[in-house]
Amino acid sequence: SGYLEYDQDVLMPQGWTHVGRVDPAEELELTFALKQQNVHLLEETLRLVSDPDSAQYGKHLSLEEVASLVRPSELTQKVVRHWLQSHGITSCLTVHTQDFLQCAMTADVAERLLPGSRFNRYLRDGLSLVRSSAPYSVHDDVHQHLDFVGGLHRLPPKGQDLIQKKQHSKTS
Amino acid sequence: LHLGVTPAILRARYNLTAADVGSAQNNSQAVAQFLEQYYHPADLAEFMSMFGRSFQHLSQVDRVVGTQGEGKAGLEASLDVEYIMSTGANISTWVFTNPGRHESQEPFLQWMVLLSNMSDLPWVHTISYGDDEDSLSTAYMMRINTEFMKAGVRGLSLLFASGDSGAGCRHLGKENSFRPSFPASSPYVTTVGGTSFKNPFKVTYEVTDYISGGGFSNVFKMPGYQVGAVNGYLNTVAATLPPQSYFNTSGRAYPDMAALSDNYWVVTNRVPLPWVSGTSASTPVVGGMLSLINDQRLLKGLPALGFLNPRLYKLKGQPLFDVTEGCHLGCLDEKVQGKGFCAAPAWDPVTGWGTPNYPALLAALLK
Repeated sequence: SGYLEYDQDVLMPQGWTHVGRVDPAEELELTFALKQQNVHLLEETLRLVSDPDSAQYGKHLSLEEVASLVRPSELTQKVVRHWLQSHGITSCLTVHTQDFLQCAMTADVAERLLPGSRFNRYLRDGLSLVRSSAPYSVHDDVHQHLDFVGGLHRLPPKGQDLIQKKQHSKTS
Repeated sequence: LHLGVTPAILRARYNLTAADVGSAQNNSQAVAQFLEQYYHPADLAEFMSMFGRSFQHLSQVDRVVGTQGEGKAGLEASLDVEYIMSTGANISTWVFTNPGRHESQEPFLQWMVLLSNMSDLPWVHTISYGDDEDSLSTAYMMRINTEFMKAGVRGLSLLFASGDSGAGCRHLGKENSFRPSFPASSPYVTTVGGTSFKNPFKVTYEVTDYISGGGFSNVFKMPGYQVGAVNGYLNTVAATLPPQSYFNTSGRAYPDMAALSDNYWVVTNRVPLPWVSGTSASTPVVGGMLSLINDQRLLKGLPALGFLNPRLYKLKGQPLFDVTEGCHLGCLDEKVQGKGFCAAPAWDPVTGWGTPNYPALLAALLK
């Protein structure tokens, strides 16, 4: 338990050079995806406003109405914030729908907050990136209140091969 | 005869006349790419001065969300902007960009978070981003799916490139299998594949572009709106389908539609470049046309199209050019010999329902 993303690929693809471990005092910014409410109702609403044969077709919601629908429960918000504050993390930004928290913290704090994580710096084509080389876990009390934590594994896509792909395939 | 795809070639093929340009006040469209690239305003101006003479157009972007990088402009960023503004002509256009992100941020996730924090957003968003489904956690994909639902209920249309590796291939020991891509495989977005002209130097009918991403999700079950269409395909081509072990017939099938993805002209760093190809070209082309349809709908006091798929599939391909010729890439092994799926009448997992015949699509979606 505790591993929110047990099936996430954590290996760095070819092309990224490992520079080394991140300094423990270096600041990171991580994104916490809080569990939302009424996801099934959201899905049903989407079906109704998108079906041309439905009386609700085109009756779209405002951001405020979406926020009212999916906003995480009080309990979820309280548990997650307490968990973060108990690790000294207080510099967080939320969004209109309150289902994401973006927090700044040092690498040292992040590795204690997310047991198992190990932050390293990688380089590709002049682009520098910090990611964890190992899966992370969260405290059992928090596990049911989070979908995932962003900023540890997934990488920006590589698109420069647009023209190479074609020329390569043309020659082949 | 022509030497590659330009706005005039696209507008000719998809029956866009000089009158098919935007005019509604509250209409807008956006491109988002996460390659740490940026577009250069001078490139867009040069592109439009070279290729935009035959239609009324804007030559600059209305808004850049995020920080533009320095140095050379990116090919993909240039391509996205230049072509959404060629079919979605004279329509306010935004660019979501992120070279200035923090090293520990995920660009695509950042864009998703932004959508949850901006009440005023363009109606159509075209996005060139995809990862192999098997490299992503289920928790992440499920949550991003919910974010797509949040955008759809707000009336936003999210168009994702289907990818440029055909059906893809995953080598699992003895057995290979096709490799679906996410977000292209999400049931809550519209996925755009790629085609080529039958004769690359003429405006002819279209065949599949062999790089066009397509297939069946291993994570998301087939949504109700496409069951009939996909089962129709599976029955029609049953005899020539790849081995069933290569794909999941109960998964969300994609793409939903397509457009030309081969041999584009793009201006980047002030240089006109030929031979640019990929579904990140076809996606803004379709996005621009949906923006034009939104324009006409807004002028009639109708709501924006929003999540298009349920309505698109109910049209059963009638207002699109059906692509029935060609296949796309698959695994290079003795069983499938480099071939994935093939096109067929009506919907297929290479080009979806086909490519937009604008006047017919406008008429169908203006009702």
